[in-house]
Amino acid sequence: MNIFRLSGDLCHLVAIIILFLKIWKSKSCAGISGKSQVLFAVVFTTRYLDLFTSFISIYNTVMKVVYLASAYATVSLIYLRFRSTFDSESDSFRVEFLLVPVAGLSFLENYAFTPLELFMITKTGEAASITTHYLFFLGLYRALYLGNWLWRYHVEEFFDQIAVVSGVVQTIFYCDFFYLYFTRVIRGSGKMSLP
Amino acid sequence: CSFGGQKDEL
Repeated sequence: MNIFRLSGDLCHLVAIIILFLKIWKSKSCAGISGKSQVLFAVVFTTRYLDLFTSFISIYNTVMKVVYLASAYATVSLIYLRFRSTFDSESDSFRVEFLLVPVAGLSFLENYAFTPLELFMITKTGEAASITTHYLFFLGLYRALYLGNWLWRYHVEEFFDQIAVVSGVVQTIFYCDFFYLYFTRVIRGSGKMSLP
Repeated sequence: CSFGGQKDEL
């Protein structure tokens, strides 16, 4: 365990909590891509099956359970509790457009996902400021994991191509978002809208 | 390829 990974996991947790609280407090999931939250729940389920097969550490087990529980809780908020506020027509990305390349990559990689709020920003042209903070922490979690892999390579001589390649692919998707985030949300109007 | 230890990342 190193500072990059620990802070990365905590950023991931913060992102999940921001999203959950945003939906819970505002009683609305406008601007949230329900499909991407379903995809996250699927990813956590498929990847964390090792909860039942191998014990790594208390931290590892607890965090996986927390991620799984929060992913399903968020999906149930979107599709059950606040279903009426879910604007599915703007959540219009075609899952197959993502799954086909990911399925192709799956022969090389285990998974690569990007929250489709990024996609919705390009489509709707804007995102509520709280959603951008959610995406910021998600992107920061991915970026910190790059530091984790650099650290583990140089300090522990550990390398895992599957994790690194899929992690780099994911992080690349955040670059344009980070640019928009720092130029608009932090410096500008507090709300992100495309030029 | 993977070497050098356990992939214990989340």
